[in-house]
Amino acid sequence: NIFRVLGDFSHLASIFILLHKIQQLKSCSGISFKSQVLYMLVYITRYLDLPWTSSPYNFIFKVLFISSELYIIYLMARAYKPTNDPNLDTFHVEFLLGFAGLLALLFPYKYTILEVFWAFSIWLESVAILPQLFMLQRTGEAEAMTAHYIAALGMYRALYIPNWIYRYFSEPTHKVDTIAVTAGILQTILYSDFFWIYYTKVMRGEKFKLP
Amino acid sequence: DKRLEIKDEL
Repeated sequence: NIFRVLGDFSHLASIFILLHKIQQLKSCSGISFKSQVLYMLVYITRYLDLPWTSSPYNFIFKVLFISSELYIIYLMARAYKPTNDPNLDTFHVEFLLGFAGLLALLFPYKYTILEVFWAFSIWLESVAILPQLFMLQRTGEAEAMTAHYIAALGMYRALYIPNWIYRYFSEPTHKVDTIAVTAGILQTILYSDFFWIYYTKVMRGEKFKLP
Repeated sequence: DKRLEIKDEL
């Protein structure tokens, strides 16, 4: 459905915006390396089923997400390393890993390797933006491209919510994927404050600056 | 089955 497709393309767009920002400005300043590593972990643990993906649509997106994230990490850790300031990127990711690990172990749909890792990746994704938002809070402002990146990335999961509602009513089974929906709502809530400033400042041509 | 449903999203 349209929400799902818009969401996936928003996700892809966010990655292109980030790569464009790094290469255009020859800098990864303002980008949290920790969040990027968490996204890599999210993709690896969620797409363990990559070789068995039957849909070409999903297969292409999975390959794009994994490969582009690897490239972003390479740029941040090697090519543009001097522009990456670890002193600003101080969020304690062990809390996020613990949160996702605990929920994945306590409430997976099934106790299989794939299911536990899948649940871990869903919960981890829901909080993976926190180091990035924390860094933003410390610097107090962001370049326009960085703000566009975070906005597009947040929109992706927000668009999955109407997708789930649409699917609930349009598919005969009326199933609710409780893990994905709960984590998706949590993820969108974490962005709400950012979205508000993005809407009131950046979309009106102003700089992204925290009050 | 639920597993198939999970895996059909990204």
